[in-house]
Amino acid sequence: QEPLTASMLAAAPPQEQKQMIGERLYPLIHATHPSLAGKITGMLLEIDNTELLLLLESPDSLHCKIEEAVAVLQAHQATETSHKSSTTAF
Amino acid sequence: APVVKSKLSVKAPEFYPSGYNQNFNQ
Repeated sequence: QEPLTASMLAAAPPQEQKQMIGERLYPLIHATHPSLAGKITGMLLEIDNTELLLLLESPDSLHCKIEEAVAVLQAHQATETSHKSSTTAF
Repeated sequence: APVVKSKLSVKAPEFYPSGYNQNFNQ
């Protein structure tokens, strides 16, 4: 796929813009986190499109953002686990 | 590198590209 530019994005209807970005983000995330790729891509797609274009242009920034998403997921799962164990204890 | 500030939510729906099954589930 050719790199996604702001003008390409602007030419597409809003509902297709996230799809276009997602199509490019997903393989990059799948390469490092195959089992979480769908979830992480969804989380990142909630970021503003301008910021997402920056991420697609900067592998380092994208890597940091992916690791942030993984950390958020892990913290959430830890909260869920501790919440379940505390409710089962009563 | 550009600094991107935004809050990530676990409630976000999962995203799969079109043609997902053919390309990623071999």
